[in-house]
Amino acid sequence: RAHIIVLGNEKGGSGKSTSAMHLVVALLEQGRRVATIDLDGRQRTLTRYLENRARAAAEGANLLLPSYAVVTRSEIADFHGAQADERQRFLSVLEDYVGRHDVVIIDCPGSDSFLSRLAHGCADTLLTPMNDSFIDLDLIARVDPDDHSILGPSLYAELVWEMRKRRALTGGTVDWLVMRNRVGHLDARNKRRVSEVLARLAKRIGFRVVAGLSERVTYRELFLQGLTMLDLGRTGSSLTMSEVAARQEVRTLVASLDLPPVGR
Amino acid sequence: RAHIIVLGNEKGGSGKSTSAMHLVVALLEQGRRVATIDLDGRQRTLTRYLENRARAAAEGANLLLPSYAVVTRSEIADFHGAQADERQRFLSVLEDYVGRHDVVIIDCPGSDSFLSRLAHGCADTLLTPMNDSFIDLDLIARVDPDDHSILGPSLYAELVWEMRKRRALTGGTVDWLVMRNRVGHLDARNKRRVSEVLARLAKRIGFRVVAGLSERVTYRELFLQGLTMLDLGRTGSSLTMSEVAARQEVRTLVASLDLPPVGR
Ligand SMILES: Nc1ncnc2c1ncn2[C@@H]1O[C@H](COP(=O)(O)OP(=O)(O)OP(=O)(O)O)[C@@H](O)[C@H]1O
Ligand SMILES: Nc1ncnc2c1ncn2[C@@H]1O[C@H](COP(=O)(O)OP(=O)(O)OP(=O)(O)O)[C@@H](O)[C@H]1O
Ligand SMILES: [Mg+2]
Ligand SMILES: [Mg+2]
Repeated sequence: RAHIIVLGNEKGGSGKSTSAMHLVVALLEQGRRVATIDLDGRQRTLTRYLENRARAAAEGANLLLPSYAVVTRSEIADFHGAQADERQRFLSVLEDYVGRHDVVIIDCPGSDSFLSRLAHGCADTLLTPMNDSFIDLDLIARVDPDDHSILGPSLYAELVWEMRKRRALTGGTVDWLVMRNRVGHLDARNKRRVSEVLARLAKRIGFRVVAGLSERVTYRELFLQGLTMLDLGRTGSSLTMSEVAARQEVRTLVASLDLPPVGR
Repeated sequence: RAHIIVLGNEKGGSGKSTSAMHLVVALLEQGRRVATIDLDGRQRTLTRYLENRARAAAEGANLLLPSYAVVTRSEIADFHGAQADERQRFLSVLEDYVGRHDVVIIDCPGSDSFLSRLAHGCADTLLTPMNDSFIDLDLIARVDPDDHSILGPSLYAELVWEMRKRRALTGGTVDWLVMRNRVGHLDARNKRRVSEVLARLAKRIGFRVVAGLSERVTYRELFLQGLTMLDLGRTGSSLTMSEVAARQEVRTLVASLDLPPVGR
C-alpha cells in the first residue's frame, strides 16, 4: 500500500504545488512508482505542470512521468450530497492509486475545503511549506508581538489537530513536517525570529521542522516546459550554481521525509 | 463618494494583503480618510495587521489608523439564502464607508468566492499583484511553452471580464492594474520573459502594468507590530537602504493608481 504524502497549508502561495512537483520528480528518480492527486480543481497548478511535462515527453524528451488525476469539487447543490459525492470520487481515485504505486502525493488548494480535509485525514506524511514570514506563521499560531510567546493555535493548526484525531481513530499516525519555502539569504534577523518561534511551536503542536527550499528562480522558471532542475543534468547541459544548490535542497527534503526504502 | 480599490487575485499568496496594508498607510499619510473591508473572513491577514497596529497605537505609538471591517462568509445552508445574506452584509458595510471616507480598500481571499466577485463588481480600481512567475501567470492566461504566444484567457481573467461587464451595465468602468510582487534582482531572464508576456496580455485583455514591489524582508517583518517601513522614518531611527527603497516603491505604486487629488 502506497505511502501517502499530503501537501497542505491553508495559506495561499506557500509553495505546496511547487514542492509537490519537485518531490514527484525526485521520487521518480529514486525508482519509485509515483501518483499524484490534485485537489485544486480550479487552478490545477500541479496537474498543468505535469501536463506540460507529458507534452515534452510526447515530443521526445526522456522524462519520467507519474500517474496523475484531479478530483474536482462537487456541483451538487445540497451540502451533504456534495460531500458524499466528493468523498466517493476522492476515495475511488485514492484506492486505485495506493494499490499500484509506492507513493501518492496529494496537492491541496490554498483554502479550506472538504476535499482538503479528507486528504489531511488520510495522510501518512503531511508536508506544510510556509513562507519565512510571521504572516504565514499567523495561520498556525498566534504569537505575542513583544516576547514572541505562543498565545495559542490558529486555524490551520486546529484543522490538522482535528484531522489527526480522526486518523488516530483508525490507528493511523501522521508525520507532520513543516518546511520553510522561498527562504532568502538577506533576512538574517527575521529568519532567526521565525526559526525560534517555529522550534517552540514544533514541540508544542507536534510537528518537526525540516530544511526547506531557498528562493530561487529555477523553482519557477521551468513550469511551461514541465521540467525541474533535477531533469536538467541529464541533457548534458551544464547547471548554474543555483540549480546545483536547488538539486541538493530537493534531495535533502526527500531524505527528511524518512520514507521506506525503495522497492521494499 | 469614496474611490473603491479592490485587491484581487484568485492565486494565493500573490501579495494582496501585503499590498493592501502598505496602500492603507501610504494613503493615510496623504491625508485621505481610509477604510478597509476584509473579505477573507477566515485568515483575516489585513485585519490582524490593522489590529496589531491599533494595539501599538493604544500603547502610545503615534500611528494613523483606517476604519476596518470584516465581512464573513454566510453560515446559511441554502445557496441562494447565503448569497443574499453576503450581499446584504457587504453592501451595508460598503455604503456606510463610502459616504464618510475618501478611499475604501477591499482585500479579497486567495480563492473564488461570491463575496470576492461582489467586490470585483464594484471596484473603481482593481489591483492585481502577482509573483514574477509563469505559475501565477497561468491563472490569467494560457501561454504557449515554445513561442510564449497567448493561447487564451484563464480563470481569473475570465472572472474579471465577467465582473467588468456587470459593472458596465451600471455605467461604471474598472481601471485594472496588474503589478508584480516579490520581484528578485537575480532573475533577469525569467523577469524579461514574464514582462514580455504581460505587456502583450495587457493590450489583449485590457489592463495596465504598473511598477510593483521587490522581494524585501521589510514588507513582512513588521506584521506583528502593525507597522510598515513608511512608519519607521518618523521615530527618528535611521532606515536601511532596503527600507528607503521600499518606501519609494510604495509611493510609486500609489502614484500609479491615478487617484483623484487629496481632499478634492
Ligand atoms: N522556492 C521557490 N523559489 C522561487 N519561487 C517559488 C518557490 N516556491 C514557490 N515559488 C513561486 O511562488 C508562487 C507560489 O507557489 P505555489 O503555487 O507552488 O504555491 P501554492 O501553495 O501551491 O499556492 P496555492 O495556495 O495557490 O495553491 C508561484 O509563483 C511559484 O512559482
Ligand atoms: N514584496 C514582498 N516582499 C517580501 N515578502 C512578501 C512581499 N509580499 C508578500 N510577502 C510575503 O508573502 C506571503 C504572501 O503575501 P500575502 O499574504 O500578502 O499574499 P495574499 O495574496 O494576501 O495571500 P492570500 O491569497 O493567502 O490572501 C506572506 O508571507 C508575505 O509576508
Ligand atoms: Mg497550489
Ligand atoms: Mg491575503
